[in-house]
Amino acid sequence: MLEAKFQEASLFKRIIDGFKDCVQLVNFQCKEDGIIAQAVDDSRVLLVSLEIGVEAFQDYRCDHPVTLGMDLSSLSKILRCGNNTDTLTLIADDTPDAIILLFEDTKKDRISEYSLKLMDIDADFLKIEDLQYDTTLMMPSAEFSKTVRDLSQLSDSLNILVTKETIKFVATGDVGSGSVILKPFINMENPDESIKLDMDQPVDLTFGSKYLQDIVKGSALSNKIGIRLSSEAPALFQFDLSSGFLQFFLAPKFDD
Amino acid sequence: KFKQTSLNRFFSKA
Repeated sequence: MLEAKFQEASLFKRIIDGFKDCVQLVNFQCKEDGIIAQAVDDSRVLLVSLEIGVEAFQDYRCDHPVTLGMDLSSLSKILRCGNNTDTLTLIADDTPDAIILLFEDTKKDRISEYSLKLMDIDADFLKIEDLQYDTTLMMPSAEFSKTVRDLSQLSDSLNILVTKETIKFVATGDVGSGSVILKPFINMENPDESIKLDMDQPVDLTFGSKYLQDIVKGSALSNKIGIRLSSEAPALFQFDLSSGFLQFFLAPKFDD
Repeated sequence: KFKQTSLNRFFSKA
């Protein structure tokens, strides 16, 4: 039996909204210590890895491991039926055909219950090794999001260059080019506004703009985004939850 | 010209 209760339905909504546009069919693996999911987009360029730890829930109980295969567009329709401040409980038995989503408005005694049919999803699980990164960057997610959206208008590729003191985003397209340069700094009053850079090796990497535009949809989950870059491995973009994370691994473009 | 790589190049199936 799985009973996973979010104090606010908005958290699960924001998690699902954060990656429903790049992957559609996802296996959620529910275990004693929380829920994990992994999915790769159809072009096999972007991998999404989600971990929701037990502490992210108001109540959590999972007696037997259970895999819930869901179509995110259907799940998202149901999630829109609940109010953000409702509690949301996910309920499934040990061999479920469907998952129950129970929204409760504790102030009004309003309870709404939906059932979503589960799917058998044949998806391989990729093994993510402990990757070595050349550069780790932490910055406000809103600022990263704006930079990606602005520069993506100019080109289908976005170049990220990091040197010791500078982070530079560049887009070069047919109509013109643009660049945004950021420097690391600490904001003492508002630490989430800080930009932290930890560089072992300079990097000069190119990514598809459309994938970065998918990634920034996770920004509603956290004020901060962690970015880890390597010239030898997919880049990692991470939004932290109070317990757990939403990660995106993005394969770079290479000079042909 | 930049060419998009695939995750398959970096990750193996578990």
